[in-house]
Amino acid sequence: MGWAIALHGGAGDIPLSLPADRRLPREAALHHCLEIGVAALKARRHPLDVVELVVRELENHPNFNAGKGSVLTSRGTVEMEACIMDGNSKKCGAVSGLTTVVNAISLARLVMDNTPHIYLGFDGAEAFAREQGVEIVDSSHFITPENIERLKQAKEADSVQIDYTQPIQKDEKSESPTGNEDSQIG
Amino acid sequence: TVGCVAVDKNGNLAAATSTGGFVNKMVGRIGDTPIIGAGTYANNLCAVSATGRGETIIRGTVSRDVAALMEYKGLSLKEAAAYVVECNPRGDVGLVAVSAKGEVTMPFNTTGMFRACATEDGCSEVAIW
Repeated sequence: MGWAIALHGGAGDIPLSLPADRRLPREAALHHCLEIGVAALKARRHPLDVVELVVRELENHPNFNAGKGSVLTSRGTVEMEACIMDGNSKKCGAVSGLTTVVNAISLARLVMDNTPHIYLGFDGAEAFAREQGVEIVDSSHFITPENIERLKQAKEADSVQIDYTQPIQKDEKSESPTGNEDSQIG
Repeated sequence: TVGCVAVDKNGNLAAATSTGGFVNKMVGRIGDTPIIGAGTYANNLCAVSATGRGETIIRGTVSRDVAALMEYKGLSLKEAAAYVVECNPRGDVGLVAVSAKGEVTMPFNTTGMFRACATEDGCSEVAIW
């Protein structure tokens, strides 16, 4: 028995035709985050620290749907959520409805370590973030042009999209989009 | 959604998941990620982080089900995770998981899942489809 690690950047209707300029940055980010996690395990960091470290890296990468690059609500805002759990003690921490916290996963860790609770949401979670002194920024930091475009398309199609439904490129728009249920839930 | 699960050489396990949710979701909508036993779970047998359609993962208590099949039915990590993904609606669920023995599994029933894993005995993978 030895150490092991696995990570994901989201699942959904990821088209096999995903262009290289979308695929390569994500693959490079997965490699980078994997290396960070492996190095931490080799340095005998506790798995809780390892998973927090790796998810922070993924949150900071704009190409994944968390932290910077989070998708937008119907009102064009960002609401982020996260959770962390320790296997042996089953201690856990969770947060929802965050709009200014740079790394939601670290706030979830603080809920686990510094409160008698498991889950804080919305205003309470934001107030706790300020009290704990975690890094906060203006909400606009999390909003990317790509996700503004995706929200526009989702509204036009009057649907929701899971991770990785790709924005229809403007030149593709000339063809009538073949969006159906599948392509929308991607 | 992004997530990570890890186990050290002493069998200590942890899981973490973070997300922005759905494009065009209602304000105030909570997904599976922060719900213990849905998108995120860890005990002394395994650690699981799920991704996909949050409402499906919550209804299916996906991550706890993987642990429960190991705990109550004695399934291996791979068998338990594959069974849970198989039993949930097609196109809605993917997960990464590790066991206290250092096993890794990354099944999904969507078109693709951005994923990566590594183990101490030298296995390593980065994949999408």
